[in-house]
Amino acid sequence: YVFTEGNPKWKRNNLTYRIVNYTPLMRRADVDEAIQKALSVWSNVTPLTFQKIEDKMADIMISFVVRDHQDNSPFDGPNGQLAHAFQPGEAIGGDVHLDNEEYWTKDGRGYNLFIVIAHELGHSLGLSHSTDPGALMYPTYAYTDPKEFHLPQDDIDGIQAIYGQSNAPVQPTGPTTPQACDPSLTFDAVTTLRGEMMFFKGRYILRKHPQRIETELNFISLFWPKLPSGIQAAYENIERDEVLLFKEDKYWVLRGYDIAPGYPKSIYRLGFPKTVKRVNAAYSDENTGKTYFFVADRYWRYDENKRSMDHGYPRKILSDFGKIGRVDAAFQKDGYVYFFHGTTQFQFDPRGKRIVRQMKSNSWFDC
Amino acid sequence: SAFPVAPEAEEERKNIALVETYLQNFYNLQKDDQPHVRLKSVNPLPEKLKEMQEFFGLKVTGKPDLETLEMMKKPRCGVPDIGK
Repeated sequence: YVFTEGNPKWKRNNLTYRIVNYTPLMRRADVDEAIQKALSVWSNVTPLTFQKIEDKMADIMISFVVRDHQDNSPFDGPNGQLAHAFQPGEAIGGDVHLDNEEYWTKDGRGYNLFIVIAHELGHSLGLSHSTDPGALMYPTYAYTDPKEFHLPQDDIDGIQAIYGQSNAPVQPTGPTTPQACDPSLTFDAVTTLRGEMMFFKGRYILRKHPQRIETELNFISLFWPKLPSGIQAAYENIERDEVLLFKEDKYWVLRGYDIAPGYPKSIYRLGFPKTVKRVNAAYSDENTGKTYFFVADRYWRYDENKRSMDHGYPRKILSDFGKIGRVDAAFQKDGYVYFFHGTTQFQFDPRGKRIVRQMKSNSWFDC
Repeated sequence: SAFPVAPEAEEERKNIALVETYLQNFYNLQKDDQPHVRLKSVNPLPEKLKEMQEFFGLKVTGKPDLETLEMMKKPRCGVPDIGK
């Protein structure tokens, strides 16, 4: 996180805000709600309070303007610069300006008003842009479903360094941005996808192309805005050029790079009993056409050709996969299966049914 | 003009304009009011570009490579990344 140069801050904790005008693209109630939610992002983690006023000059004046609007920082039409805000201070200090030529929405279409205003309010309170790509105060727009939004730890640390901690008995914490070479890195799910490797972690994908040294970190929503964060299992059916992604009792199918229509569907269609609430990991053996699903300490085997579960399952993972008791994530590559459990990774030879190597979970990233 | 501009040249011209505007807006690159006067001083643009690449965790090349141009085209906040 970075403080605005000169460390400006409000001398009071009880601030006021006023919505000067509205975008014609959203219902007023939705704009009000987006702004209230954005303000609570910051008031939930500090002693700050925000009171809405209807007339008079407020500390934070929020308005939708276009192009040159007499503050020496003209907007540039659709896309590009979406909004800006001013550091704490009198008059224009703390004010938020939103480009009224943007396509403002309350969901994943266009630009989500809540996400953008929450970012701008960070400036109104004295924060500058963060270099943490997962931070709310990162300069570029990245959609997150407002229902799933949690203020990242980097932003919490920054705003509390200015205004102090929240008065709540339990201090709120937020998600951190995964670092590829963090020795304590664990994964929610791993899969191949047309020769690349996708490591799922929270709202992120760590993407590894075999020919490139760097590991790319992106939001899941950048590729698939309709997918939730926290994907729990994933596997590639290479023959069908499909990737299946699982979360709780639902799964999605990616065909190529697009989510196939009609998804998510229920995992019970695949033959799981109702006692199964989620899938921890999965991999598909492209030689046998069998897919292995790992749930807690058991696993099922699914026949991709018959499109049904094989009989005689579930079985204990321990009975067929060596000392691997539970699995967080799994994928197959070059005939070997790689199982991830916590920070440990096992390379398993499915023909010899034995573990041939044990590595760190992030061994695929050139750390 | 009467002479058609090669697409590559047009593309390059657009990229240079994008880079300059971006660095002026967000990295305090001073506008060059007298482009026709060749100053002896060092061109600040590569250094500013390095600053931007470092901020975004890109490869620091000082050159407008593809990854840098893609980042510059992303929708973003209008507040500068450095300075006031």
